[in-house]
Amino acid sequence: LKEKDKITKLPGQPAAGVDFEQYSGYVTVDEKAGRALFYYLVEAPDAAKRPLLVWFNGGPGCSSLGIGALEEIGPFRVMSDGKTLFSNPFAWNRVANVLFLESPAGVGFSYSNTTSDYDSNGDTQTAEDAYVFLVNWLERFPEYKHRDLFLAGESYAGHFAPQLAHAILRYNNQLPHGIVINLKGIAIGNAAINDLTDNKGMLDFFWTHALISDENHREIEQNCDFNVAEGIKNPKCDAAIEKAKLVMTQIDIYNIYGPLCYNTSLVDPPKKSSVK
Amino acid sequence: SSDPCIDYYVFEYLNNPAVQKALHAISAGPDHPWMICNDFSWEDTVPSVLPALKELTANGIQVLVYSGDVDGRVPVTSSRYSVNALKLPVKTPWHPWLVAQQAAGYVEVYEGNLTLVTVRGGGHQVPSSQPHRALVLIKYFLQGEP
Repeated sequence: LKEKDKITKLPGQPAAGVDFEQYSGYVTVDEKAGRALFYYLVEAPDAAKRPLLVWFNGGPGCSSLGIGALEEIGPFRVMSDGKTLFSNPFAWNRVANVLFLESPAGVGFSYSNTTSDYDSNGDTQTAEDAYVFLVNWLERFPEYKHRDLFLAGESYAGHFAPQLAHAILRYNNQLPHGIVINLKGIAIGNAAINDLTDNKGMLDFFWTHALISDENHREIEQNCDFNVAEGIKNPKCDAAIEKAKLVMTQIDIYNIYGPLCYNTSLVDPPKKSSVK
Repeated sequence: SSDPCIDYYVFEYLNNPAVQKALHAISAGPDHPWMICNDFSWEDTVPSVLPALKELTANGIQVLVYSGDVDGRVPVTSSRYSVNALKLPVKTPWHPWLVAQQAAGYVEVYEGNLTLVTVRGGGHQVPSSQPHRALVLIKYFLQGEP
């Protein structure tokens, strides 16, 4: 199965060739439901000496292959023609073997043959599927069975990475076939961690970066209590937050000093979903 | 620097049948193209992963919380408030970290295996907007070096 997953060359890949191996394919996580997760592995040039890093994107619902591999830390980026690839000199496979996991089923190329699976997604199922994926994937790539493991990701991966790590800690003494998952660390970037402080932090950031008015900030301060979940569930607080959130329609909220995409020849934008 | 239209290029690339074949990916057909993000109903969530982070650090797992400081969606203030909520003693106080002799951001190390790092000029997708700083950051984290 590993050899079948080997990528000989991606269309549009730089002609000079590469000094690392790439694999991609499916790992079944639930045979009965027909649920399978898609992965893309980019090994380091000196793969045997490097740890394994599993990368998640957030959303929930966003693709680690599309965003993580092709926009962020993978070895290639896509040119504006949508066909040609160019090398990313800052790819993370310089320092680790990077495994991009499209998670849960329904994200990217991951799928389920049981359509009701798509209506019952959540943190618990995602962590359990990711754990089953990892155990089964290690059977396909046994050279990584004893390798140092790191989990990383951004945004809603602030849930995915620690919850998978938690599953690894919980089940590590029940692993089959001599697998040892040697979890060393997790790295989470701009991560959803704690709803109440995440919300307060976002609104404070808007104000301290001159994106909302003093009046709007005062309304939030006077009507919202971010110490308890009920503290933001009143009409005045809700109205003040909704007013502040208008800034999200005016700028690229993911990079407040960056430009928006204004190429009018591009239609049907593949929008990012909310971070929930 | 990152191209704000990059989602479109990736969308076109990954919906190319030749690319899907090379990746061994199964297409759901032209009516269901590969998408950057799919909207889900997501009922099963937790309001906080702070308890999980506490448990991980208590078991010797290193936790790095990093934050691009020009992201407005889950901004650096949110990351700071979340880490503050853990009430961990500070091991190494707030100080700059350097890449190419410039401040690449700021870092605070806490007792109990947790580090908070900011990435100056980084957006929500730090490795897109600050690729060099992101690579340096992950390199030292993987090596277990400060």
